[in-house]
Amino acid sequence: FNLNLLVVGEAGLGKSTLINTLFNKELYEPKAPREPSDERASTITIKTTETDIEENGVKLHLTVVDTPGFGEQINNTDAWQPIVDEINSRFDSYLEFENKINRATYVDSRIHACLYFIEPTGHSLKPLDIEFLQHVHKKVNIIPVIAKSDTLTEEEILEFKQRIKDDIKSQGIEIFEPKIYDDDDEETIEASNEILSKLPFAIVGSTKEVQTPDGRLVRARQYPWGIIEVDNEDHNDFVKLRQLLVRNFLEELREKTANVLYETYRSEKLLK
Amino acid sequence: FNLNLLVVGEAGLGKSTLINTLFNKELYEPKAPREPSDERASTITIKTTETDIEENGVKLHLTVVDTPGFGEQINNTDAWQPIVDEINSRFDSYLEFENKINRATYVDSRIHACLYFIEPTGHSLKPLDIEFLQHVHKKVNIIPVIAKSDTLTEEEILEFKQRIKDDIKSQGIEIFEPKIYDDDDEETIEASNEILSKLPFAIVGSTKEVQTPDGRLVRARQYPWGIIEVDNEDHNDFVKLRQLLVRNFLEELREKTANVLYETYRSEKLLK
Ligand SMILES: Nc1nc2c(ncn2[C@@H]2O[C@H](COP(=O)(O)OP(=O)(O)O)[C@@H](O)[C@H]2O)c(=O)[nH]1
Ligand SMILES: Nc1nc2c(ncn2[C@@H]2O[C@H](COP(=O)(O)OP(=O)(O)O)[C@@H](O)[C@H]2O)c(=O)[nH]1
Repeated sequence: FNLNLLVVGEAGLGKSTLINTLFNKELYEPKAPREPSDERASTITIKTTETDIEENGVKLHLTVVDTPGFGEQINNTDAWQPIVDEINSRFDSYLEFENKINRATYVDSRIHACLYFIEPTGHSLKPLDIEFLQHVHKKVNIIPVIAKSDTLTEEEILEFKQRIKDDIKSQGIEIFEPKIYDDDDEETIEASNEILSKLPFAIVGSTKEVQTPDGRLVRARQYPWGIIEVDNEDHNDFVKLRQLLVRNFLEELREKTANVLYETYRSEKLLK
Repeated sequence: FNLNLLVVGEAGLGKSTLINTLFNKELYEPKAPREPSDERASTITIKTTETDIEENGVKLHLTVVDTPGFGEQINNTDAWQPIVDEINSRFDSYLEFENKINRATYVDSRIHACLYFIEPTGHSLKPLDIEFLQHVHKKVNIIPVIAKSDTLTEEEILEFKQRIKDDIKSQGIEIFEPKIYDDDDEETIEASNEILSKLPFAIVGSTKEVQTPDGRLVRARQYPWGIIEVDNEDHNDFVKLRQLLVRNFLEELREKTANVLYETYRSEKLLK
């Protein structure tokens, strides 16, 4: 099984931490602080990391495509371009493979989902967010997440989620939503509904283990005023995100990529 | 007594909340959420709000100059320009007044301090931050603050503060630092040293009153995992910021503006 995940968002939104937390692996090391005098990359780079993980006894080959530099410049015009190019080039490489006789050794490198990190301003989506999502929503399954959601109170999270959903709707942006089928069993319908009701997920990431006052050892962020637990569903939606990505809807993400998003790309390309 | 405060930073960094918290007044109402379809301002606007407050029995006429739109566009080239124009126009209006015979009714509108809000990424200053600070540090007393610092653990705050100080130094940016004089009394020297050691302040703002488990009613932000108290110096540096602004160094901020920053502007202008 392959899972190709595109991760996009401004620097400092906890993307590397979240990837490490999701797959319980130090895929990204803590960033060595750049020298203050370092020239920042004035462009976006595409960084790919691969690893194997095991989930419920199933082996998963995970590829994470990271986009350092996105949104970091003073002028972020066309920040979406290198990322759209990357998605397209992976579609092209599949198109090329489909036309070959010998298909034995091809590995599907198409992007199955894009985790888009939203800054927890508490206000609304930013112009940069909207522009990016509008350029990619027809090419990739978008899973928007509210980054570092421990910065928002429960009330602020509810308002912010509603506001993001309104922005997404009014801007005509399509995000990935698990389909509910009439012939689904009770349990699946309930899981899908629960996930749908929590979108966009408000998440917190951490690989640090902390001892709680009641003696449990949990992944958490420790503050002087309390401990926020990653795997506690009363504290954030991390568990829901993980369920969507590697358990309940992994197949649906891959199918939609192959049968809908890729086919759209292919027909548009062949029509040109 | 006048205090003219310039407040600069991207949207959603808690600027309005902090101003309300600093002066214990609802100077800025909670923002009515914009309609998703609203055109965002594609430029920076300069918004001025005035009020009278009382501090230790001393009446203070406070003017807050806000800069909505800063850093919010996809392209933020020259975001500093309208703000530098505003600082300069206030210097010009003082210059004009100095040359008049009848000075009776002039109110000093020069900016005494610029509160610059840094996004709590945990990494380093952004290009936008550096560019802005380099354009204003010779014109206004800069007080950088780490916004929404409850998003960082104690350890992350220490690292981030050090990193910001290194960035500021290597980029040749001057920030306001209380002077320590040999003839200061013990208490003043200690207060100045404490303030200096905490720069840049990691702050949290809130006007909401919350009941703590031990029965105190405090200004705080309430999370499922704990309550972060604004006025608790173990939780953030708000108290230190307030001391600097309205108690210990208000005079020094005004004097440095009049005797150093304004004089620099004046001589450069007259030399042209
Ligand atoms: N408050 C909060 N901080 C986080 C979270 N995840 C990561 N961080 C911190 O945010 C900083 C940047 O994280 P990093 O993963 O490097 O962000 P990236 O630049 O998006 O890859 C680090 O100090 C992390 O410890 C989170 O869920 N909540
Ligand atoms: N975590 C955290 N959130 C804050 C803080 N101050 C304000 N907020 C929240 O951040 C959001 C934006 O605040 P606002 O004052 O409107 O920010 P502004 O756009 O910079 O003026 C609101 O939901 C506030 O409740 C803070 O110190 N910490």
